[in-house]
Amino acid sequence: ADRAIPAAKQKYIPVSGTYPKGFLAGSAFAGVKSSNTKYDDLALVVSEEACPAAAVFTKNIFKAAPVITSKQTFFDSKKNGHGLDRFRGVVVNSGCANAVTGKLGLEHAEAMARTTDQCFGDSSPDAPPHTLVMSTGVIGQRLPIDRITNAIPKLHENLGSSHEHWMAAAQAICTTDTFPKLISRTFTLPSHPDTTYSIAGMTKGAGMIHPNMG
Amino acid sequence: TLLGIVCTDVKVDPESMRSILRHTTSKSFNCISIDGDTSTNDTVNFFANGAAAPAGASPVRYIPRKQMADESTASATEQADFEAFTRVLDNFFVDLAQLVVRDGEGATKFVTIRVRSDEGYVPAKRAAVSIARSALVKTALYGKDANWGRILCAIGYAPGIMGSDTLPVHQFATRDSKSRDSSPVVIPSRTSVSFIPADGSEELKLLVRGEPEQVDEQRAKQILEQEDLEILVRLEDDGAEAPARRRRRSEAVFWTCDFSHEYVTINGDYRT
Repeated sequence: ADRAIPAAKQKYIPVSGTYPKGFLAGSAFAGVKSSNTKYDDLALVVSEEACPAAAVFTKNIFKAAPVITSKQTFFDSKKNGHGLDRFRGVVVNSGCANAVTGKLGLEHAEAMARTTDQCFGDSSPDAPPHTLVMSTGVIGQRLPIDRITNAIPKLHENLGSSHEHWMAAAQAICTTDTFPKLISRTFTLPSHPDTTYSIAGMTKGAGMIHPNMG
Repeated sequence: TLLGIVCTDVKVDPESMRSILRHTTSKSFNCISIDGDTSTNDTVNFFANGAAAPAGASPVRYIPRKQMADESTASATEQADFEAFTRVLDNFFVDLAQLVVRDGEGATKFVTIRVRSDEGYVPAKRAAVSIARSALVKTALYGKDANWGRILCAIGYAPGIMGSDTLPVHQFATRDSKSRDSSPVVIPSRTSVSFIPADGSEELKLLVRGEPEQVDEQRAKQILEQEDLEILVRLEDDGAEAPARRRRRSEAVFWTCDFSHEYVTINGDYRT
């Protein structure tokens, strides 16, 4: 489909940004949906050093495989004493939600996390993954997991800290969105007013939106 | 599906990340609706790597409201950092969440629903959610029709709002403490609805304390031509001259968009 951004939405596209230190972002093409032959559909956002993380997830009873897998990663990290400051980042695919896909779907979500971990030398099968997983797209279809895991090393190579890298990641997670949604800004805290901190965020969604996350 | 990834180089206590994220999400991403459908996949991830923090900096720590101003549990510096960081996050998350609403499939309007109640935040939010989910409210907005009746209707059937139908009618108008648990949290004679134009011009009152106003249709048309609109609902309107009641005044803010033909086309044409 044509990905040209409507004129009315151009004003929401940042032309530059100030991104938090030590984070990298990037995208790659996997071809998750057979109708997509050219647009990147994998995104990765990571911290160069493992760090604390948190997540909120849908309360829909039919939680997608990446939701179950990521929740389990947090649970296992805390329960088994691995700590809550060991997270690398998140790998995302668009084009398929990997939802209502049974046991195989869970295996695929874990494969995405573990393959990403391997790119950073984080692989230890006895510990929970260091990478979280998200997916978005059609519900009820299985992932073409080989295409995704084969593309993850390329995704790792494509990481960078520039505005273009962050925009590419924000674009790659889109489905029916008409524009990528990315914001960044800087701020200070009272304890160290001479220190400039940064925050950056991306989001997606244009339909099936009524989040109830906890 | 909504997905969000937020990263910061602030140093945050790992045990506090979950509480901070939950609080911030409750007033941002959990306060939007495009079509009323909660996905199987909605997720927001939040990472804080401390990469910009000076050596020896203390991590920002979540401080529960009850412990704020209690220096035995958190120093003044810790409290100041937590408050400042929370303000940054709250504004940031709201800005991100609003971008999603602005991209609603087929949407032509960005609507802020603000509900004020003196029965607490929960009923205010329930009323706001009900308005945001109403297909009839959203289609009226698309049609630029100042149909406040649909707004009232949506408030009236909101979960937890409907009162007991075993109470005599006259008890709905009083605050009898014995019937408090079963009396409604919305009273028609205390309910007012206005449109607040995005350009800062004068509020258009549609319903004032349960009585419909003579609405200037031209003015309504002017307001509804704009992309942005605020619907203000007061569930605690006793009028300027009434004595102030001692109750918890709360405000829920929710963001949504209209329903257009385009939404139906997009989703009817969608192929699995």
